[in-house]
Amino acid sequence: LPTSKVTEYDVDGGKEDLFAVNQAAGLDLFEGDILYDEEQVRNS
Amino acid sequence: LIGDQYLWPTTVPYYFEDDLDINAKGVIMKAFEQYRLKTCIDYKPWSGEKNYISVFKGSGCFSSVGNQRKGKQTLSIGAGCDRIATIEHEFLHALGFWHEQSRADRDDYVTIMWDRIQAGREHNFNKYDDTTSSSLNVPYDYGSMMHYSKTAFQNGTEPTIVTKIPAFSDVIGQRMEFSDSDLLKLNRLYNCTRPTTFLDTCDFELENICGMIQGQGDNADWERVTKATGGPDTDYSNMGRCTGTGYFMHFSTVSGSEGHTALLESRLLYPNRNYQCLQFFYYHSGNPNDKLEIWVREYNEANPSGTLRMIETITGLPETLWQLHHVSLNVSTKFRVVFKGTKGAGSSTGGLSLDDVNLSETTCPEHVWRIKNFKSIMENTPRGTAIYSPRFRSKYGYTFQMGLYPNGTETSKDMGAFASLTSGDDVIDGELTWPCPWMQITMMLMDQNADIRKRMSNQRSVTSDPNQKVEGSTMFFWDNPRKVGMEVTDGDGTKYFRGPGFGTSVYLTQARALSREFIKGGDAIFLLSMEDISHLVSSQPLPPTTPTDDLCTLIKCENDGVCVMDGVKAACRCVVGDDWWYYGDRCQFKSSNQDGVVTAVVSTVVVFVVMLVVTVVIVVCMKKKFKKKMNDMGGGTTTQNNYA
Repeated sequence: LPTSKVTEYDVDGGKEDLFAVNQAAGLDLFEGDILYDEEQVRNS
Repeated sequence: LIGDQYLWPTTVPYYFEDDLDINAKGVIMKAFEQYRLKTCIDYKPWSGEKNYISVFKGSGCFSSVGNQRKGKQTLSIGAGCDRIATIEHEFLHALGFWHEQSRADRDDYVTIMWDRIQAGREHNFNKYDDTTSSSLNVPYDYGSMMHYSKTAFQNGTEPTIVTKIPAFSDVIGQRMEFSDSDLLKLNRLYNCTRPTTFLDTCDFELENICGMIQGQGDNADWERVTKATGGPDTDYSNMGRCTGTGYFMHFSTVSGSEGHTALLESRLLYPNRNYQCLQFFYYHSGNPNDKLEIWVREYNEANPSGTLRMIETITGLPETLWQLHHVSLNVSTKFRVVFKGTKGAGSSTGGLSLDDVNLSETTCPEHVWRIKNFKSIMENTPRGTAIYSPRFRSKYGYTFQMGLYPNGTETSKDMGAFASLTSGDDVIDGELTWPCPWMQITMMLMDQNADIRKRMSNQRSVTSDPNQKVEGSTMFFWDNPRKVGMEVTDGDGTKYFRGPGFGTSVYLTQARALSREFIKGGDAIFLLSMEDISHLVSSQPLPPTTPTDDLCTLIKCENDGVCVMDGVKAACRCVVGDDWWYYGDRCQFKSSNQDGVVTAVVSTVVVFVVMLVVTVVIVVCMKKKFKKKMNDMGGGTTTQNNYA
């Protein structure tokens, strides 16, 4: 039945996935969410 | 990532840092359960192992790839990362997985639109050749939870990844659950032979009915059929979509006498835990007095033939519908599950039917919310309008409900999902603790695939923080709905209070809701539960000391030496022979009796030579000194014996 609107809290703030979360947090990690050290870069 | 050194042991040690959100801890535990159900990867609290995963609340969601063998390896589950798919994604990185679109062969399947990528973010679209990364002989997986979505790192509105088969354009980037290929790769990488908590699944498509047997001592049999007199007309697995398939098990109560029974027993099962969840679809087209009971036949040394134990009677009137049922079991020895059908009094035009049976060592969801004609509801509900589940009472006494926005919220086109506490019985509510402390409510849209291991159900969880305030108010968010909620009227005219909603406006896109088997026979099924996770509020205990066995893993004794604990220190005990022995802190040196003799002789000779040299030097020096003195006295003195 139609009801008055209750307060709702959106935990995601519209961010659809983890890459959006990381971008919003200002992170610029390797491939968006990978911690990558220098040794790995050299090996790769 | 190629290289055995990057693998973890199949039981991965983890440590929850204190800064982690409580909801995140609860969701991580749920993600671990999915790993246990679908792979052989297990997780255990860190007890001092050399390498472990430290989960903390960083700024965002991130992980290293593979076991970096650096002791404490961090994995961040920051704000907004407490979603099961995100957590599974990050742990897949930690277990050694790159993103799917970085595979060596990715250009065969997707086109990277370099001119649509944000400046400086091109490195996010690297790929690795097949000496660095292996696809483990699994085809390119558009449905992988490790795949970017088409909008990843875009600088405008055009996609940055275009799939060569257009049908997969909206498939990439799913963040629901492991895909079949994700699991295949993980199971191959870690040489898994069987999942940890999965026991059995059966859709009765094969003639061997998954090793089930007709029980002894009954009067009738269950039959494997594709349709039954009186209903159902189709099975549940395939809903009659494929000719020649679509079997289910049916016990007809049309004939026979009152009290006649039919037993259908599963194959022998061996539990690891002492709790299990049996899930199945049930169609009741018989007389209301016909009944289905769930029993277990347990085996032990005292009862090698097994003892039957009644678990539950499935209640409910006949209905032209496959109904989902969950039965919690608590078995700890070898057992079979027994489906016992009994013909009741009165005439029947149908019977009892079973399909899509799943048995796993997990807890059962508490409540089922079935929404009929879901596609129509998605299309016809005005955007920004919610529909609400019935109120469900949890085992803790709190009542709650789910609010679903089938056609999007005011801020998003995606379906929204919010959980609210509601008022229940006055007396019970009066005895509960308010604000409601640390209850995790999970809202799962069930992927109705017949096999529980292949389901990609979509779930989100929220947790009641008793300290949380309503925005811009002094009221507590999770307080008694009579105090903090609004009065609403139920469909039957009942009035109750609904507390504020807590959830997400991006629960699932409509396109994904229409995919897979989220809607089956027109219906969607939400599984709802409330769990007390207050035990996760306190800090995870640190290992008391590094386990003694592990200290010995830190040093390597050479030459067959053995590591033993000397008090609290690890020390090498070296091998000793009749006239030789190894020594040194790692037994790296060898000595023998012969070496001793040689050493003694050599040192004697050396001492003799040194003393000889010293003597000669002294004599020469004295001689020189005497001679000089004589010269200083003018040619010298002749000494005579004056008394001779």
